[in-house]
Formats: sequence, C-alpha cells, structure tokens
Amino acid sequence: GRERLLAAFDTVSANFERLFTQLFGGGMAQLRLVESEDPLEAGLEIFARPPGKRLQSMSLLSGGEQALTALSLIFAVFLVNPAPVCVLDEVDAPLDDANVERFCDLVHSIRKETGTRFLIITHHALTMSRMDRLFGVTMAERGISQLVSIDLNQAEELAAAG
Amino acid sequence: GRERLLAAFDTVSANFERLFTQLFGGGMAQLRLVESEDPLEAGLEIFARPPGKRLQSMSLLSGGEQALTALSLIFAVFLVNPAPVCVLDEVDAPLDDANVERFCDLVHSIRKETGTRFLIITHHALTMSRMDRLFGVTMAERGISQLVSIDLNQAEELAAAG
Amino acid sequence: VKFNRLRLTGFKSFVEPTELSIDEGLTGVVGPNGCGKSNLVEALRWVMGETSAKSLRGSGMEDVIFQGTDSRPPRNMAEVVLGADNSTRGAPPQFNDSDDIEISRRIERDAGSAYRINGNDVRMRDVQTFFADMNSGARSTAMVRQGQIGQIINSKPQDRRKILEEAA
Amino acid sequence: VKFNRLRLTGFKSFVEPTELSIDEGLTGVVGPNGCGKSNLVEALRWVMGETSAKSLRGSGMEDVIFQGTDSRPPRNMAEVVLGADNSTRGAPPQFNDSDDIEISRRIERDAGSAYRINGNDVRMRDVQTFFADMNSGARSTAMVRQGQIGQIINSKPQDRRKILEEAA
Ligand SMILES: Nc1ncnc2c1ncn2[C@@H]1O[C@H](COP(=O)(O)OP(=O)(O)OP(=O)(O)O)[C@@H](O)[C@H]1O
Ligand SMILES: Nc1ncnc2c1ncn2[C@@H]1O[C@H](COP(=O)(O)OP(=O)(O)OP(=O)(O)O)[C@@H](O)[C@H]1O
Ligand SMILES: [Mg+2]
Ligand SMILES: [Mg+2]
Repeated sequence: GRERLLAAFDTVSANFERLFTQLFGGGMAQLRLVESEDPLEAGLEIFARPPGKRLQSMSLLSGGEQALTALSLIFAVFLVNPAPVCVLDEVDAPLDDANVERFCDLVHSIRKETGTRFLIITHHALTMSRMDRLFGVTMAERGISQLVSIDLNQAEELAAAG
Repeated sequence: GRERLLAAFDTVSANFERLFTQLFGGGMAQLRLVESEDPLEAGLEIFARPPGKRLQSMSLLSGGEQALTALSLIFAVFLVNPAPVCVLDEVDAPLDDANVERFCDLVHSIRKETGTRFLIITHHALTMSRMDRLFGVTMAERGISQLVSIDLNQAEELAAAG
Repeated sequence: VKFNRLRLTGFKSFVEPTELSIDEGLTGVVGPNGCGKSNLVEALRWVMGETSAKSLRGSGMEDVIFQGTDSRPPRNMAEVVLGADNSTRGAPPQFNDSDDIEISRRIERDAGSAYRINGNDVRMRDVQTFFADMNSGARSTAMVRQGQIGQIINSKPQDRRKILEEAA
Repeated sequence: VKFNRLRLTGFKSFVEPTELSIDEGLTGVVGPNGCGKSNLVEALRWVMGETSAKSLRGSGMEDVIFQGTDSRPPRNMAEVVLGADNSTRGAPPQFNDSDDIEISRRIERDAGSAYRINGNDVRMRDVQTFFADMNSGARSTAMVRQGQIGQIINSKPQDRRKILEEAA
C-alpha cells in the first residue's frame, strides 16, 4: 500500500526529472508529496525551472510550459509500465514549433525504448511531418466520418484544411 | 434582479444564435436556463447543431466546435456592453484553418460594429496574417521579456519559432 | 500481443464499418474540427471497457450509437472491435490459444453492452482485466484525451497524486 | 476614452520598462512558449484592479514582481500604467478634466498595492468602478484568459450562468 506508492513515487520522480530536461532542452523539475505524512492522502505538487528561469510552482509557468511539464509527468508514469498502444489527442495544441520538435523527438525515443505503437491526433503541420504514416478523417458527407490514407506529401493540404 | 437577468438572457440569446451561425457558416444553437424556475438559481445549458448535424448538448461536440460555441457565448455577452479593449489569449488554439478564418472574420466584423481595439495572442500563422499589426515578445536574455514590432512579412519566421 | 487494428460500426459519426490499422511506430491522425478524430480515440477506450458515459462526452452510454444526420436515420447498434496479433502467445492463459485475438464490445438500444473475446461472451470485468494485464486500459496514462493535459494542470494536488497509482 | 498604451516595469518577466501601444483595429501578439505574452495580458487585468492572485497564476500578489533569473537579482517593486486619450472628455466626472488619463498600480514587497489616476492616490474600488463604467474590467468578458474557453466548456451550468450577469 504505502510502500508501493512511495516506491512508485521514486521511480516516477526519476523519470519525470529526466523527461522534463529532455523536453525543455535543459532546466530541471521535481515532484513533491505534500500536505500529509501519509502518501495515500498526500497531494502531488510540481515545481519546475525552465532553462535560465527560477524554480517555481508549475502554476506560474506559461500555457505551453505547463503542457510540456504535464506531458513529462504522464510519460514518467507511462514508462514504469509501458503500454503496447499510446494515444495522444491534440497534446501539442499549445506548443510552439521548437517545442513541437522536442515533443516529437521524445515520442520517437520512447517508441525506440518500448516498442509502443503511437496514435497521434494533431492539427500541427510539423507533427504530421514527423509521423511514420498519416490517416485523414473527413466528413465528405456531413456528419459521417470516413478514414483515408494520406500521402505524407499530401499532408500539407490537409493541414491547411484542418 | 430577476427581470434584468431574464431580459439579459433574451438579448444574449439573440446575439448567441446569430454569432454561432456566423462562426459555423450555418447551423444553429440555443441557450437554455434549466434546473430552476428562479433565473438567479438556474443553470445555463448550451445546445448546438453544427451544419448538417443533429442538435446536441455542447458536451458532445468536438474540441474545436466547443471552442467556437463558447466564443459565441462570450461575444454574445460582450456585444450587450462592448468594451473599448478586448484581449483574446490563444482562443484559436484548437481551431483548424477554416475555423480560424471565420474566427478572424468575426473579430473584424465586431471591430467594425463597436470600434473595440483587439489584442490577440496567437501561435496561428493564419491569425497573424489577418492582424493590422504585430508585436513579438522575445526572451533574448533568458527569463527577460522584450517587446518588438514585427513586420507583417517577418511574421512567418516568428510563427516558425513560436 | 500486438494490437494492430480497430474496427468501428455505428459508433458516433462512424456509421459505416471503418477499420483503422495500428502499425508500428508513429501514426498521425488529422482532419478538420468535428470530423471524428476524437471519436476514434473514444472508440478505443470504449472497447477497452470504459464505464463512464461522461468521459465519452455523453449523458448515457447509448450516446455512442450513431444518432443520425439530416440525411440518414439513427442506428440502434454500435460495435467496436480491437484486433491483435498473438503469434508470440503472450496473452493471458484463457485467451492464449490462437494467433489472433479480437476483443469486441457491442451496445444495442435498451439492451446495454455485450463483450466478447474471440467470439466468446465475457463480462466487462474480464475485458478490463485483460487490458490491465497488458499495462493498458481506458484510463491508463497511455490514453491521453483531448483536454486532459489541461485537467492535470488545473487538478487539485490530491487528484493529481492519483496519477501515480498506476505506477504502484 | 480611448485606451492606447500599457507600460510595465518589474512586472513578471518584463523587468525593464516596456510599452505596448494599443492602436485601433486588431493587434497581434506572438512569440514562443514562455516568452511573456500572457504576462502582458495579466498586467492589463492587474492594473484594472484584479484582486485574485490565483487568477494571475500566483499564490500571493507579490508573485507579480520580477523574481530574478540566473543572471539578474529580483526586484522589490512592480508597476503597470494604462494610458488613455481623453480628448473627447468621455471619462467619469471626477477624472474628466484632462486630455490624457493614466491609471497606475504599483506593488512593493511587504507594502501591498497603491493605485493612482492621473497622479492622484485613489482606492482600488475607484479604479474598479472606473473600468466598470467603461464596460470593462479585469473579469469582464472582454478579457479572455488562456484556458478560459476550456473552463467555460467544462463549467457547471450554475457557474456558466454567471457569465450572463455582466449583461444584466
Ligand atoms: N452518436 C453520435 N452520432 C453521430 N454523430 C456524433 C455522435 N456523437 C458525436 N457525434 C459527432 O461527432 C463530432 C465530434 O467528432 P470529434 O470529437 O471526433 O471531432 P474531432 O475530429 O476530434 O475534432 P476537433 O479537432 O475539433 O477535436 C461532433 O460534431 C458530433 O456531432
Ligand atoms: N514574477 C516573475 N518574475 C520573473 N518571471 C516570471 C514571473 N512570473 C512568471 N514569470 C515567467 O514568465 C513566463 C510565463 O510567461 P507567459 O505565461 O507570459 O508566457 P506565454 O508567452 O504566454 O507562453 P505560452 O505561449 O506558452 O502561453 C514563465 O516562464 C515564468 O517563469
Ligand atoms: Mg478532437
Ligand atoms: Mg500564454
């Protein structure tokens, strides 16, 4: 019970710190259990220091910085017991292009490490260009979805439509 | 008290229905006061029918459709008493290009109608291309923000950086 | 066990039988707002045994059945099938005797959901356990829903701690 | 009253005096993640009399003061000035005797916030009333914060109803 959660916390923390620094190209971050001696009642606080900035609670970071930090936490837990399929629905929405590239680098490195198959939903042209293949979802008939295979070069057009 | 809220509801509803149809290029939507006879205790529910689809609670719509619907509500209230300055911080994040165009069309038409000055924060290259002027925020020195005026042609590069 | 295909029929906006192949590496899914991308994600979570209609954006589980459009009538049934290659025979013992595994969930109006693994009726709990044994499942960190990042950012510290429990 | 400039000093990441001109029409603000765009938005809401540190992403109001970086020490004071052209004399009577209006808010460590309009000390409530009279203010629908659209989408119906109250 408690021991397992504390052991999990240690493993996840180590992953989290490594992933944060990878996604931010530097800096550091840490998880803290707070508000209770009992880990089963505690809260999980996140403190982060993007490169060159001061250590702050995650709440003071920018929208994009918060997204990358949350993603580091999600993958930190994921890596403890990697699943065979991982789905990411528009997690890159608040990211600028430089951060999208680092996000894609990270997903590629996780895939190398775990063999997980990724399904990545995105509107970002840059993310599309980093995929191994693309499927488009269209509604040629209103309200009816259809799946189509997309040539990676065609992708630019569909990015323009969505 | 109650009469004023009900009168406001009617005005906002009329604005909301018009703005929704403008943003979606068709379809219709409606606001409903629910769960109480007393408007001061009621809940505000939103039902929407994007073009070609069935009327549904807003919760069943897609991420981008929900964003456009919420934006219609915000502007519906805004138009009752238009402010001299309106700030929109990354409201276009979940939108595809076609919807970004309609969003920009709407903001332009509101500006014509009310003379409001808009400050629009965005990562979307399309939104940038529809602005009257652009300012870039940079952190040449880490952790220190600086404002720079951007040539509308230079915008493409800064979009690439963020 | 290598999951490699997802087949939807009558599930939300995917009224016609549609098959998504899940190959190795990174598969991107793109398209305009409202075209059905998140519906695909929800189909996968649904067949894995998701029990909360609210987490699938509905008020009741029947909200996943195709409800018709201006030009088509509603359906009465939705079915999703997740297929996997089991040639390495890594599946839990009771489902490990074939090269291929299919997990399906089907819902009919006024009749609730029915689950099958390789054609055999099973309980929902069996399906949930199957995926849990694969380090997977509708609520695992591997399924990152649209807007979930925002939820984690805004969550209370106690709720955020629960994300650790999957690793424990 | 035409608001036309926002000047920040020591406010969050804008340590050096910085002036944003707010001209007619649509002004876009762009830049990479974390460069300070939302900090600009918060400076405007702050000078309008925002009272909740949490809504400015802080735990205390002093969190808006520049807290230093690897290469610069923290500051002890933050100030934001919002300037307006009042040549049409449309301002509330007690502030309506000049062609130009400046509303400023200044915070010093351990000393709290001080407000001024055209150099005269005023109470926070006077500033909030001033902006309310202009159909404006830190919490008006005109100030759409990052993530607020998501909050409206996920809000309980009773909370969502409150958005109407501005129009009443
Ligand atoms: N039971 C149903 N029957 C038919 N259509 C449905 C049903 N449930 C939802 N839909 C439709 O599916 C659409 C939502 O699709 P989805 O959320 O997958 O879009 P999306 O591609 O993820 O868009 P976005 O990029 O905006 O997130 C909505 O327009 C909704 O009307
Ligand atoms: N008091 C402070 N002193 C110095 N820096 C601060 C202070 N408060 C916040 N910051 C920094 O300001 C940055 C946040 O800036 P902001 O939220 O404006 O970014 P943004 O441009 O909106 O980014 P995004 O596109 O990701 O939303 C954070 O990196 C944070 O470290
Ligand atoms: Mg979606
Ligand atoms: Mg921001």
